[in-house]
Amino acid sequence: QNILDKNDKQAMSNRKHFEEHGVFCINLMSSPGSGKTSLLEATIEELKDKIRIGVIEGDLETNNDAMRIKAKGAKSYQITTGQACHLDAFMVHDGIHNLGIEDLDIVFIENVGNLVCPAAYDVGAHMNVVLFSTTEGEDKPVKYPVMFKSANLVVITKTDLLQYLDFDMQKAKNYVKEVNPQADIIALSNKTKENLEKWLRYLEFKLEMFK
Amino acid sequence: QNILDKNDKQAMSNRKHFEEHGVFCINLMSSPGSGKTSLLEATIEELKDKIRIGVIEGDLETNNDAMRIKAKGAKSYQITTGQACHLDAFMVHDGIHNLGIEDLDIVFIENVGNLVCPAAYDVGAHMNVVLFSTTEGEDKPVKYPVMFKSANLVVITKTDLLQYLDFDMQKAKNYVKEVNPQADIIALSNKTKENLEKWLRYLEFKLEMFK
Ligand SMILES: Nc1nc2c(ncn2[C@@H]2O[C@H](COP(=O)(O)OP(=O)(O)OP(=O)(O)O)[C@@H](O)[C@H]2O)c(=O)[nH]1
Ligand SMILES: Nc1nc2c(ncn2[C@@H]2O[C@H](COP(=O)(O)OP(=O)(O)OP(=O)(O)O)[C@@H](O)[C@H]2O)c(=O)[nH]1
Ligand SMILES: [Mg+2]
Ligand SMILES: [Mg+2]
Repeated sequence: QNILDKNDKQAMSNRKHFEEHGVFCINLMSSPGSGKTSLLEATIEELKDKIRIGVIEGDLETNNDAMRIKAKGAKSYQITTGQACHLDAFMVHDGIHNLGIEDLDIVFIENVGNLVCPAAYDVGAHMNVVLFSTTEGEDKPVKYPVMFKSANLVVITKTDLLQYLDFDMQKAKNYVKEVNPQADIIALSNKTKENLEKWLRYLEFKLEMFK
Repeated sequence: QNILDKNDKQAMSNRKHFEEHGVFCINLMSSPGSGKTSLLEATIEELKDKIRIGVIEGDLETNNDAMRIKAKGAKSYQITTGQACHLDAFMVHDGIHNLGIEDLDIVFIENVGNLVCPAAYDVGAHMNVVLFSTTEGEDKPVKYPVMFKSANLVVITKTDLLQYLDFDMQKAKNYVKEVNPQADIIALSNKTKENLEKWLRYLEFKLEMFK
């Protein structure tokens, strides 16, 4: 229990640091390959002239995702965890100082792809967004409830593939509501940009409420 | 370190128990939704008249997967872990006794969907099979190397969706080889059964070598 206490104290200090600089922080979590980086790429493309975005990336190995973010023109810092299956508040604290947040409006944390462990670690974000893709099946929310309970918003990605899948969207949304009645839900495609607009509006609204 | 020592001792005892009954045990791991249960369903359908198959299922919540296995006519026992992001040898020990393995040839362990933590826990299996799907992207092996290093066989699922994706199969296979040159690789579809035959032959070959 002691580890979580220390982590929570650091998370509170991270949050305070974000708030001193007027930066809204969002923690993005999902299974590996659900589309976190793709959503960030699409978001940066659409908002970079309006909102100053930075990304703290977390992976066991490689800086692939940070490179993809930089290629879209946003600041990014890659944390490689080696063995750790999640980011914690201390890693994110390092990330904040290496990224430099003074000139930013929103910092996204792209957590390690894992639908279990990251939910247990407060990293100092103001909001948790959990993604799952249509290709993973409808039942993820009820099979991995700890993660979905921690979500403020659930984004269902890869809606462009629905025509080739047996995925039942209503069932998936019902499962989310069963586990977390308060969570908002947005279904979209990072590829065709279908309903991406709804996510962008959500971000702008949250940022407005925060400032 | 002590936890892993105790776990490893239990894993060795599990393996011995399997061997006393001539049962070959395979540990299936992947991200959530990569197709573990679907592969087991297809496998049971094809082999149930030749090979006596049992499945120990691991999930945080629900017995959905065990029910799917039972519906195909194979014995199954569901472990619900609550918070744990992986199965360990003690849980599998319980599973062995609850499933009853005396009348079986192969026991599959379907681990908790997680591409990090399960790789660290020997559960007493004779072989590790790691799945990832075409819809997750080619780079999973290099981004989650700990898991792929533990694999004897890597199964790439959902090949039926390739025509709708930008997935580069050769690149994905190269990434697997980069991380684990010894791993075998089979790409297949649980839906169209494309190349499922190769997996079935692989199982029969492994079982023959074991007996
Ligand atoms: N068809 C389709 N493919 C998508 C969509 N979003 C992401 N993808 C694909 O899904 C794969 C994984 O996407 P990423 O954005 O790398 O996923 P991620 O969640 O960042 O993955 P990790 O960081 O490894 O956990 C890639 O092949 C993407 O092209 C989508 O909306 N539609
Ligand atoms: N198109 C296609 N879909 C597949 C294939 N294999 C599995 N699926 C779909 O992928 C989704 C997840 O499949 P499951 O078999 O439940 O995946 P899993 O790995 O057992 O998932 P968890 O146990 O929750 O980790 C379901 O909607 C399946 O129908 C395949 O080869 N092709
Ligand atoms: Mg990513
Ligand atoms: Mg399953």
